[in-house]
Amino acid sequence: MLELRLVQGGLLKKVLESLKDLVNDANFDCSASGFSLQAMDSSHVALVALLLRSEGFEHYRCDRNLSLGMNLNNMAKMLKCAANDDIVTIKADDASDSVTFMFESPNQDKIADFEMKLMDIDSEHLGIPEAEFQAIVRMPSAEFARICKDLSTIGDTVVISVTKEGVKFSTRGDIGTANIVCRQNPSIDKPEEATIIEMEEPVSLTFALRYMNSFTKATPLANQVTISLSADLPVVVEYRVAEMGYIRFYLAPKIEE
Amino acid sequence: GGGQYSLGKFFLFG
Repeated sequence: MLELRLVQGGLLKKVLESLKDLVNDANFDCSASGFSLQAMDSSHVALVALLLRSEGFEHYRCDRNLSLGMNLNNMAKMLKCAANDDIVTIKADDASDSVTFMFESPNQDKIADFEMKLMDIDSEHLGIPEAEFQAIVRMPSAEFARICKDLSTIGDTVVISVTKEGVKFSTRGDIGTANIVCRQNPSIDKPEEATIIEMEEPVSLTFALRYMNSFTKATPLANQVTISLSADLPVVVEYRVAEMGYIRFYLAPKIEE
Repeated sequence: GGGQYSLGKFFLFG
């Protein structure tokens, strides 16, 4: 028996909106510690890892570990039927082939339940080693989204370079080139507008902008994004999900020419 | 231009 009640149901709506274009089908893993997901895109270039810790739910009952295979587009369709301020409850029986999403309005005058069929999904779980990163950039998520969107109008790839001067995003295409440099800015008064760069060593890596733009669908979840880089490792683009967890996108670099 | 690494180069499939 699984019953997860999330007062901030809007968070789950935003999580699904940020996943559904990257991954078609995925297993949500439910255990005593939380509700999580790890899935790759179909070309095995990008991976998403989601964790919503059990403490973040108003009510969290998970009698035994369960894996719920869901089509993320269909799940997103159902969650779109919830209002942003609805309380969302996810329910499933151990042997059931369906999951129920219950939406309650904040003053309890409207209650809806949507039942969705579950799927059997063969998922390949990846072991992600703990890595020491050469550079970690924390910046406003809206700024990062804007940069990825702007650069993708000019080129297909972005070179992200971190030096002690700042973080530089560069692209080149048929019509020309573009470079955007963001300098460190502690923004004491408005921490959500800060750009903080922690650098052990300068690092420069090339990534496909198509995936970066897909990751920025998570922008409504958090004011800040963290971009962790090391030479010859996938970049990690992380958005916090309120106080309860995170959504992390991993993207393998392009091969330098 | 340039090729694309896949995640399997960096992470172990378990």
